[in-house]
Amino acid sequence: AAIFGNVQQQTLEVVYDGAGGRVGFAPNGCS
Amino acid sequence: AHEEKERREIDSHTIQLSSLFPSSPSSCVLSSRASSTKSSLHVTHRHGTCSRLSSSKATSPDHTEILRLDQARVNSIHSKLSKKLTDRVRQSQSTDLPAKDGSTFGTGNYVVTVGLGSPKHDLSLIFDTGSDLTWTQCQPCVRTCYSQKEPIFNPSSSSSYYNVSCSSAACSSLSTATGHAGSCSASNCVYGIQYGDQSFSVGFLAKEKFTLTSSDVFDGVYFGCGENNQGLFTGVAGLLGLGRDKLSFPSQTASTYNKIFSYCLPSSASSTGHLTFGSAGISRSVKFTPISTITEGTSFYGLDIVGITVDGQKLSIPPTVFSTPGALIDSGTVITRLPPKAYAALRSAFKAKMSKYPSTAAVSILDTCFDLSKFKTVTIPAVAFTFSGGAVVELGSKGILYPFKMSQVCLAFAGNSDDNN
Repeated sequence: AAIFGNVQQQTLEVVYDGAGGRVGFAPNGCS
Repeated sequence: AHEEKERREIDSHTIQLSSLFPSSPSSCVLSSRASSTKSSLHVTHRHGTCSRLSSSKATSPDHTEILRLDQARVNSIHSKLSKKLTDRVRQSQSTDLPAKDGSTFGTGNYVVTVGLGSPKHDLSLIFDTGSDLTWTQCQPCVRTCYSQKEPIFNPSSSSSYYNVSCSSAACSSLSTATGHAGSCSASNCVYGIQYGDQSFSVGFLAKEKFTLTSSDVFDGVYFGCGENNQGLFTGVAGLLGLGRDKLSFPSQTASTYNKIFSYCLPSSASSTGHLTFGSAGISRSVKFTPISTITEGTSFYGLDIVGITVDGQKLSIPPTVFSTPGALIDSGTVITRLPPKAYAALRSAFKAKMSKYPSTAAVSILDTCFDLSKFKTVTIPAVAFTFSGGAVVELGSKGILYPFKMSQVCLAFAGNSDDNN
């Protein structure tokens, strides 16, 4: 499988919504 | 004109090269989100100045070692996904666990501090969306314990600690959470989890009080109390499992947080990020994509990548290049791995936009590197991922380059060895 690693995640806020069955990314969510 | 300018801006990043190699200040910059949001923990870089585990100065990590361990972790994830379900779990009565199971621990760079037991005992745990079982080392370390910075948890000094019976449902669910069925020792449930690089933890499945913050306290959380632990964890007390299995921490606290958590990884070794449980404070600009379930690895958070753009240009990669092997997101894997054809397309598009910078030798798994020692700034093409459901995610410049030194700054992606993994 392709694997989205933590170097690429470093610039994003990553949201795991297990109950909603979705993963989210917010490009400026960490600044 | 404005739109064109804005589009152009998104199409490239111009970076001060000095910003790629910041001299790490002695002070630590704390995440305001972690400090001010309910159910939020500071995330520190295991080797950074903010870490409780490192000495006052950040230790500069050995990048080659980081990438070697990263590849070991990726290999073990791939071997897990390619295993046939039939030959999965064997009842292991002994502590000698088969090396091929489990996931490699990897570099385990991101750490949170949680309180365990009554009275509370603070422990630094690595958080891992690629595994499920939370565990820590426990006194009296019947077999062996590796050295850790904080005192090793002593269950006999906690009034809220309970061993779990091996006839319990939680003991039976160990097989999906760790790849090994629970075994029995004097009717207590014994767990074992193996990380492919000869790291492992074996001990009692137990229940204990977990304190995240003063207002977020959970009684009776299942976790592994490790009496026999070995491997690359030096310094940290164990692991916080954030996978999708029913024994993971998000699953066990679902009634409070509805299995929602979010994180920002620290942007440098001298700052903290946050790991927040629940939906408090999530950015409004978040773009969602559905989680896809990977049959051979139901604990992983599967994603569907549908495309990559470089400099605003969509790469011509047939969708089946991504859909055949599938994809997952993992907080414990450092470098993004792409199917070979997708990586080849990304590499050639990136190199074409970087033609003014001299190429230089590859480093470990990164084969597209540049010598920037004669430049003050570098302009790199923007890279964005498109996921199913239409989420287009622009990477920041730190998500595109992996800087070893000024004369060796590399594209921070690697290709898988074959199309199916």
